[in-house]
Amino acid sequence: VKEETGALMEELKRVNAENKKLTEMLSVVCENYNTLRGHLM
Amino acid sequence: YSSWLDSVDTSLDLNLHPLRFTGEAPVTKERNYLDHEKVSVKEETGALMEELKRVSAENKKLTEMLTVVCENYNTLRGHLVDQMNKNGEKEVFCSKKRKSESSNNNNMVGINGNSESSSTDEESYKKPKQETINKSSKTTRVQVKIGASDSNLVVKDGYQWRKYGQKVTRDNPCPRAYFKCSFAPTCPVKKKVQRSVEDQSILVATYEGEHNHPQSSLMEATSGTAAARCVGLTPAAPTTPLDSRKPKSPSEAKTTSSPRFQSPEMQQFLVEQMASSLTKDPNFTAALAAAISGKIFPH
Repeated sequence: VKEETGALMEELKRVNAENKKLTEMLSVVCENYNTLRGHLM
Repeated sequence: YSSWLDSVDTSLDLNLHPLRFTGEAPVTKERNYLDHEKVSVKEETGALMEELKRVSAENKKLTEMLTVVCENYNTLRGHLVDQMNKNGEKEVFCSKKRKSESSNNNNMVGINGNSESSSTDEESYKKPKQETINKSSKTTRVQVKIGASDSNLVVKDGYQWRKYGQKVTRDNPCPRAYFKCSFAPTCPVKKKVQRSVEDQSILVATYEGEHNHPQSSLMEATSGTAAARCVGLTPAAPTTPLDSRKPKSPSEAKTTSSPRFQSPEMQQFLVEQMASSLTKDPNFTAALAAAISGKIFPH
């Protein structure tokens, strides 16, 4: 059980890191999108 | 001895189930602890699983959003690139057009060296073949009184001119006409004629350069023009009655004899016009010939 929990913890850490990275990427892309939209408007 | 023996308790006081009670208690506690630990680990694992599921779902959602936003971004970027290309083409076209106009305007405006943004007519796009104007050459300015209704931008000054352009400048709503001496390209003189901003009945002629040939006024017929009207000597072919050009009152007469008509250029111009007109008058020529022959042959 402990091993399973440890594995889960590791997986959760990895997914959280990926989540954070995705959030940052989404923020950057949204910012660029808005900038581009501002240029077109 | 026997009493001592009696007093001795020989019973062992043995508990037949001592191990059962003493042995069972720690095992239950351990089991309870293990069970509790198992439960807590299972709960923790369940929580972790739930958290993992939630984060994974969020991750998936973020990935989808990122994909959508990236697609929109690329689409928008494509639009922007297209727009920029279109604008670039327009810009290039406009800049070429501006360059062309600027080139023509510079050729025309080169008389005074000023560049003016203005609209040009069709003639102004015809680039003069030779532009040999020296900007440091002599520039003279002449003002001529004309009728208010006269739309001709012609100032007769004893030379023949060829109009090569006309445009409307920003500072003056009246069009400005550009002329070259008809002896061009050997003669570098150009002139521009435009109504005065202050007084629309005055034509302002600006000359650039000096003629390298004699006047052609004696050869050409002077028709009714602004200069002739200004001088008042239009025996050849006046286009409008002289009455309409005469000052209506003494005050206006004073106005027409303003200092701008007393400039050396204007006086010379007037003399030339008078000479030109007189030479075209057959009566005057006959009288002059008679006078000369009378002097030579008095008898």
